[in-house]
Amino acid sequence: DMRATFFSSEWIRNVDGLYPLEIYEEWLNGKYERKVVLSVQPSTIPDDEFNHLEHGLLINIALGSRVFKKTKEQLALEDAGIMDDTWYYVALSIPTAVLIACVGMYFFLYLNRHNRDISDVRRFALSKRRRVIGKFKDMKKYKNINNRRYDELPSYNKKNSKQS
Amino acid sequence: IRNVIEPKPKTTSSEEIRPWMRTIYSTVKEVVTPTVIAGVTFSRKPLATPDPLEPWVSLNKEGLPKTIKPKIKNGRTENASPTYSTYFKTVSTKTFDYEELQAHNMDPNDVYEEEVFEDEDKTYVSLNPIIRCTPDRYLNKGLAKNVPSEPFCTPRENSELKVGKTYFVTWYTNFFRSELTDETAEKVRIHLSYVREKSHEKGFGKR
Repeated sequence: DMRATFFSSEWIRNVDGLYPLEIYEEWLNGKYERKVVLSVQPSTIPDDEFNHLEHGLLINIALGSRVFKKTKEQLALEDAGIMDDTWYYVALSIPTAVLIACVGMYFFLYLNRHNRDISDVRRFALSKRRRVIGKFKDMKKYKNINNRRYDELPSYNKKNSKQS
Repeated sequence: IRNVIEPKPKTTSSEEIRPWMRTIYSTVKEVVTPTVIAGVTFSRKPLATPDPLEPWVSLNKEGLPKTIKPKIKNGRTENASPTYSTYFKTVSTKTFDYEELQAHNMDPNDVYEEEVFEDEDKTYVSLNPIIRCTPDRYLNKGLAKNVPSEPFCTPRENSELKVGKTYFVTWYTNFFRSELTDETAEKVRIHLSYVREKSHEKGFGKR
């Protein structure tokens, strides 16, 4: 059906055997993808006798690459009613706020470094420290002690009359 | 410490597309203007000394160009520029009788017929660096993939051509040769037509 033809090139030399075809967005008529038939008409066949489908080639023209599958995270967000990118800004705002608070605190402490006295806190903390003495076997004093394994002591219980 | 980078002199685009003069059919002079389409230069001036390892342009199944550089490995040329067998030659039958041949195993009344292949006119064909379409490069199409894609070599059936890109549609030129007159169509034109898809073709089939 010639009515469905939306592109016809000018007459070109057949001897070249090639035609550079550039795909335009308006050919899609607002759709993402369309199926089209590519055909080549020789000058020996008039327009009204030419059958586009006789040796036509079915091809797809598309706007771009398509991503088919959604991730689990996307599906979970859609289930939660978040369809747009607001979650993205919410997710970004939390670490940003923490970062700003940390930077602010650093500058606050830096500016007040000469105006604070935490010696009592430091003293209390030092007094809490304990000396780590390590394991018993690593002590120099007890290193040469032959600490034998435990063996069960022999038992000499006499069997009473009921047991025998 | 970094090595000194010495940039190589670049050939400018103006050098690439400079027209050149050639003589065709022994007397006719012609000015040829090279053109660049989708990164492929057509009608480039041939080298003064022909290079057997000159790059040529292949096409993938969608029709996008890809430059192939031949190389010599173990004394053999790999990825050499394509040859087209007898696809673009004209066949004629020449008849010889006994008197002409004087073959010792031929009867005096016998006639010997030989097919003679005549090369095509390469005046304009030689300016095309892209691989040409021949029937041995047809790709099968259809549901059972049992129908040859004649006269097209590229693009392949059901391939996806994306907006903004340039694809090379190639066909076998001798496909349009008339059996009666043995002449090939001089001009062709390309058509693109919408097709109405059935529901099952769109993916809305019955469950």
